[in-house]
Amino acid sequence: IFTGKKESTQVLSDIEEILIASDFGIDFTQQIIEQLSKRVVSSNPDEVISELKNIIKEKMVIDSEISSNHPDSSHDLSREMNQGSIVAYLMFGVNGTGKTTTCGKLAYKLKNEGKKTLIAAADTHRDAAVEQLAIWSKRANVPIISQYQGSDPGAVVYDACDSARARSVDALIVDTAGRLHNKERLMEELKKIVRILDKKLPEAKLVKLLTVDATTGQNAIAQATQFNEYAGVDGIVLTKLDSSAKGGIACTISGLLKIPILYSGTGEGIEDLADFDVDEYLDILLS
Amino acid sequence: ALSERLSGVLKKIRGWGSLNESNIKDGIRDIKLALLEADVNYKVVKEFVDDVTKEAMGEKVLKSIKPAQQFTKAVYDGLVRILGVGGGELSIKSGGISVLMLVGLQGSGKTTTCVKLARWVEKNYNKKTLLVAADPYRPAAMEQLDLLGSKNGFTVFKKEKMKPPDICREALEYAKEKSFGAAVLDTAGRLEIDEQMMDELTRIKDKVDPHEILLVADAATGQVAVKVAQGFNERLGITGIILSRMDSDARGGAALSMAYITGKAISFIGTGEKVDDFEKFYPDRIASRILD
Ligand SMILES: Nc1nc2c(ncn2[C@@H]2O[C@H](COP(=O)(O)OP(=O)(O)OP(=O)(O)O)[C@@H](O)[C@H]2O)c(=O)[nH]1
Ligand SMILES: Nc1nc2c(ncn2[C@@H]2O[C@H](COP(=O)(O)OP(=O)(O)OP(=O)(O)O)[C@@H](O)[C@H]2O)c(=O)[nH]1
Ligand SMILES: [Mg+2]
Ligand SMILES: [Mg+2]
Repeated sequence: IFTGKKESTQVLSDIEEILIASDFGIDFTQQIIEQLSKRVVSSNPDEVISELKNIIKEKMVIDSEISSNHPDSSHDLSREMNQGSIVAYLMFGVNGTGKTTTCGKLAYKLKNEGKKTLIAAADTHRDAAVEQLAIWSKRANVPIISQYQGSDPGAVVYDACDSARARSVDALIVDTAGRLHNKERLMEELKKIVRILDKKLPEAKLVKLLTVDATTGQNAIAQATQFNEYAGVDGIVLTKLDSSAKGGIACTISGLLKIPILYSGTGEGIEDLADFDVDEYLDILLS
Repeated sequence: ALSERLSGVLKKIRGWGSLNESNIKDGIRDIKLALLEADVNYKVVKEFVDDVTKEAMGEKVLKSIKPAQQFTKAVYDGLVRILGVGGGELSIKSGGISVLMLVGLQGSGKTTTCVKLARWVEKNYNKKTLLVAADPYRPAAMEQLDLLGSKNGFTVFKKEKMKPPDICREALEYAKEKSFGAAVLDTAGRLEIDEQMMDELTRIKDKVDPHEILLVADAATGQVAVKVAQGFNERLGITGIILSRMDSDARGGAALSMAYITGKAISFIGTGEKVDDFEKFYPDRIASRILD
């Protein structure tokens, strides 16, 4: 539709439309289509789709040591925990993207994998945020560290670190308040939380997770860029994939910022969290 | 920026008599790309730009303005037209209880908007407004509305162990009893493709016959904005759209997509997490933001 190349086959232009409609964005789509048109020799749709999948996967980061597509994948983190290390998961992202719910899901998942897990309610800002997370912690059967609304989020994190060590947990999951990436003061607050974790649990493996709502458009690139700048992003949780959105923006972020998508959220239930499977994702996208 | 790209095009064009395919061809392409980058749905981009182009074609090029610039102005005017006549209007009747129902995807800002809208109604229409906690599903949703509502001086109607349509019906009876002039219903977030949950909204609508059914959507919504707006509109008949989180740096193209596909106006925008972070919508402001 927008390439304007007379020599594009119908298949290429259909693919371009699918990628744009899936929020891959103009630039990433054009890069992919250009490479595809160079590599593809037949116009057999199955061959074209298969090559398309390869190109997208090559552009994204798949083989991180904590990514699920690494042969040892989350088993690496699992092994670390089994060897007595603490893994601290820090959950952050823009308002409403599914952080609190994902903390509950992740706690449930780890608990069921036999990992001693602790949750920290470091969203001391939004009304009923602590109550919401407390309900999830009960459902996951995992203890929770919290303070009153309005307290310093850093203080909750500080407490949680002490608790994590004292109880010798395997995993600490820290929920934070939603924040817009263009609000400097809030981004500085997040940076401070990261510093506290680094300082108070230097021996822990820190996994910094950014939640990206699958229904978000190109603004998610700015979100990921800023969060990466202020806090550093180790992995993306692509939430609400059960919606009518495809979440292609997460692939674009992965390609641009070289960050792996680690988990996908596929619903509002406690079990609706999966290790991100890029092959399964692309199969559904291009079916 | 679009203006930089257009000035490059303008350098090539001199003294054309009227707007035609060739002297605005680059302008058309640049506008389409700019709208896509701003998250306007690609089908809406194509249709909208084609409509504007048809309309603009053959127009005499105005003195002292270059063809591509004139075309951009035509696009801008077209955007403003589609985005609606400007927000702020609500169907609040003088007698009885005006019911405003908020709907939308999960996490779009409904609960926060419920309190903001109530504040607006009280201020601008002088109606004592009841908040109705009709989301029994999300953990601590009712608590969230209760805390936010109460600290801002509102009464919040909550009922445990009851389904949303009945909660809303009972809330209206309570509102009548206590002489409220308006009620804002906070519903649970849901997917427009979730048949059961969409049926529930229809049941609420049938029970309380709202005067306004407002779709609350994130300003940063991507291509799916068309499907979402269409889904809620076809099922319920929405009366307006509220864009939340406009204090982000999202361009807000979803606004154009949703207004275009539903024919409904954007009435308000949310500009922060506080109850006063709520403004009436100005089409020209978002038109510039989208086209920037
Ligand atoms: N359909 C669907 N809904 C989800 C998913 N994850 C979260 N939600 C819903 O999205 C809404 C927001 O989730 P929260 O967990 O409160 O989001 P949050 O990022 O913690 O929000 P803030 O703390 O306010 O920034 C809730 O209604 C959740 O049930 C998902 O994977 N699919
Ligand atoms: N910055 C900013 N944040 C907002 C705005 N509106 C809502 N929020 C935040 O967005 C998050 C989600 O808002 P909610 O009101 O809980 O959204 P919801 O639609 O009720 O969510 P569900 O009930 O789970 O569907 C919260 O952190 C709010 O504070 C806004 O206009 N600007
Ligand atoms: Mg939260
Ligand atoms: Mg809500």
